[in-house]
Amino acid sequence: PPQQRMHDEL
Amino acid sequence: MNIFRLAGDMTHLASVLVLLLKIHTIKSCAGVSLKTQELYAIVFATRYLDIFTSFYSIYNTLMKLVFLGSSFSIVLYMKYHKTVHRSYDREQDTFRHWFLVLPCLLLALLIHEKFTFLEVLWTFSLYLEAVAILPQLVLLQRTRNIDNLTGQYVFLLGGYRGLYILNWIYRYFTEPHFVHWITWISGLVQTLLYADFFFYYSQSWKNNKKLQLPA
Repeated sequence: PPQQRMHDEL
Repeated sequence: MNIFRLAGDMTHLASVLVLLLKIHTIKSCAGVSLKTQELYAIVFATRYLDIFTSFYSIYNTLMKLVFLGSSFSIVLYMKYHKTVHRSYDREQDTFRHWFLVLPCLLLALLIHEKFTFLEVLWTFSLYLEAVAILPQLVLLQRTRNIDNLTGQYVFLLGGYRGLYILNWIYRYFTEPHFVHWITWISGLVQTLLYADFFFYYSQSWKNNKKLQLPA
C-alpha cells in the first residue's frame, strides 16, 4: 500500500 | 533507496554526531536548546514505534535505534550531567515548547491518511518535527556568540531536510503513485524555517566571519 512506502523513510 | 535519501540520512547522522561531540567531548551544551532536543526525542519516540510492528531493512532499524538513542541521551546529558548542565543557557532558552505539542496532536487527529493509533502518532511526529527547530532558532538569535559546532549542527539539520525534498522529487518521478501531501507539506514548512538561518550562515562563511543572527 502507498502509505507503507512512505514509512520506509526516517 | 536513492542517493538523495542516503545523503540526507548521512547529513542527519552527522548533525547528531556533531552535537554529541560537543556535549560529550567538550562537556558543553552552550547555545543548544533543550526544548528542541526534548521535542526531537518525542518526535522519534512517536514515529519509530513501528520498529515493533514492521521491518523494512537492517539499515532502517539501525538508524531508528541510533536516532532514538542519541536524542534521548542528549536530553539526559543536558538535564542531568553536572558539567554539561551548567553550560546550558537556561535563561535564554525560554520558548514555550509544550504549546507546540498540543496543536500538532490535534492536527494529526484531524488530518491523517489513516485513522489508526500508529498512523496518527506517525503523522503527529511529522507535524512536530516541522516546528521542533523553532526553540533552537530563537536561542541562536538570542546568543551573541554562536560557536562553530552549534552553527554546524543547525546547518547539517537544515541540509538533511533539503536533501529529503530532493529525495521526494526523485521518488515522485521514479515510483508510480508516489504522492504524499502530508509528508511533503510538513517537510517543506520545516525546510523553509531554515531559510533565514541558511542565509546568514552562508554570509558568515563567505565573509569568513563569526556567525551572528540579527536580533
